[in-house]
Amino acid sequence: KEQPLEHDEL
Amino acid sequence: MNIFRLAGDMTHLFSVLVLLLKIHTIKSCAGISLKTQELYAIVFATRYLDIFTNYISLYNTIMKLIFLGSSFSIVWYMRRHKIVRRSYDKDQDTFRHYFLMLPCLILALIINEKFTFREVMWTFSLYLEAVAILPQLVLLQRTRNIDNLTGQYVFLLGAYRAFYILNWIYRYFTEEHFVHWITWISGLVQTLLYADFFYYYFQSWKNNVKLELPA
Repeated sequence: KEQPLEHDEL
Repeated sequence: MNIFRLAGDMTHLFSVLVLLLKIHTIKSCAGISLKTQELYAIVFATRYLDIFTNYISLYNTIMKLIFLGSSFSIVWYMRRHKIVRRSYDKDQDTFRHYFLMLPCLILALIINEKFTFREVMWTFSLYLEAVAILPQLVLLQRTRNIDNLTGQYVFLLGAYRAFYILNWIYRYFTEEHFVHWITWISGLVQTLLYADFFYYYFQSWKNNVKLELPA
């Protein structure tokens, strides 16, 4: 699994 | 987006609306910790630095604006509004919340995903949010009669992060990306801090008695 690109959560 | 995250966001939104409703309609902030509200304003300010530079979705941007606007307006109400500020018991709300910020900042400088300003700020906001409720919980233990709206506010605020934990579990099993362990751990610590409150809140609901936290 790779790291999420950006913080898409609040 | 999944149902757990949506439930979490709606619960969080609802907690803020309950608090704004209380302050705006009955013009009282009795039992509410200004320190916790200030910490939350800082949490959102440091977490949503990229609100205008990093567009995720309309929903994401609107929710960020709501959380920023509501947290700062609650602080304004409790500090400046001539009627509301009178019901703020500052001699009870004595938690040294600025002492919470320094360890969170130091920890964010040491343990983060990427050593950039924005990433350190984002990590700081995660650690700070985990402990932001402490002044409020201390205040609840001091003020004997907790009114319903205040109890509901704290309950919803705790419940939203619990939904987020379910969201992280769901995302782990359904997406190729994974949510970073820093988010997991600070979210878990945050939710655990509410554990005793949840216990007493559930007891008061089950036995249909006034919510009281042991001193």
